[in-house]
Amino acid sequence: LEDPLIEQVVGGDAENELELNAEAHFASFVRRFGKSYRDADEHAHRLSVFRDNLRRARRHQRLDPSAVHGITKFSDLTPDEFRERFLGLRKSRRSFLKGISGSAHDAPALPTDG
Amino acid sequence: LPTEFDWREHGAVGPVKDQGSCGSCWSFSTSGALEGANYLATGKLEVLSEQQLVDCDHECDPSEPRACDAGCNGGLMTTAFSYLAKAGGLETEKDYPYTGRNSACKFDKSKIAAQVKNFSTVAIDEDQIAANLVKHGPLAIGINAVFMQTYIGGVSCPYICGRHLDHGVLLVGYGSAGYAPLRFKEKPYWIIKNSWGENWGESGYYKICRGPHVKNKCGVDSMVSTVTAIHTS
Repeated sequence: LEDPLIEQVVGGDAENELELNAEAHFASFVRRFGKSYRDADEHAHRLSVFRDNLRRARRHQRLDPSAVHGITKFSDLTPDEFRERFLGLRKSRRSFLKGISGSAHDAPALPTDG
Repeated sequence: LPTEFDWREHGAVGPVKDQGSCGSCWSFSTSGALEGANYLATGKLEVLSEQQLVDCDHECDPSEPRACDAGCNGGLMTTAFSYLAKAGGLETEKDYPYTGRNSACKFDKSKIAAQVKNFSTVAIDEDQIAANLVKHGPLAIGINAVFMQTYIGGVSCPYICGRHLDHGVLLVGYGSAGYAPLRFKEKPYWIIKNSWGENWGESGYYKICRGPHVKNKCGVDSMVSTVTAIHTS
């Protein structure tokens, strides 16, 4: 994704702070969401995923400046783990449209003026 | 069309729930839409069961026989409405509580709390979506959730967002302009109830921009369905 033309410049030091203090952020994340990991290796792995997600949140903030993005309860999951465990919509829109085009279930157009 | 509308202010939206580590978003979207429709038909807000859909709904889509509802492994709201119309209806959360795991069906017909009269799919037209929302109650919708993993609050309006749908949620209202903290711009938005608990987003809710300049952001307008419930006195 190329950087957007108009880029919201959040204070540079805030970004570096996130990286530099990833471990401190991770510790407060673990406390805040009551996370527990089976052993030191898992903990280390989750910390590295968390660090990636800090960068991902920063990229999302740039791409989506009218919202606030940051650390959520999903910040120790890779995007694939997040999709597999917390989504669950089974079909693509394309096959959905194929299913409904001209189907008995099309909603009648409702008046929207006046 | 009212410039703003929010079914939460009219008592048609149940509490925010948490699907846990289970791909059952589609059942929360389905039950939320039926809760609203049932409220409009009976005047009572019954909090309905997702677990009955997870355990018992294995309905397949007529246009794609291999795409069947499969509990924690995914499903689709319109096939869930079909299942409910055939099965007779949906029990309450209390009678059929959520466990977040696939298990054997324990549906008890005598405990049906809400019945589906019919369901419809709405065209990709934001005025029609708003009109169906106001007329039929909260709508079951699909969305691309890529920006939701890191979402904390505000009106999401990504410059670039895929439109392939991977998450099912509930559209409960719309606002005319939300304050965008970093952009100092007002943006009209949809109000979306999610199923990741109250400690995600804005107390469990998500706002995404709408309007002629940002149509169908993250695919939000492209899989919208309404359901009407059978009126019982």
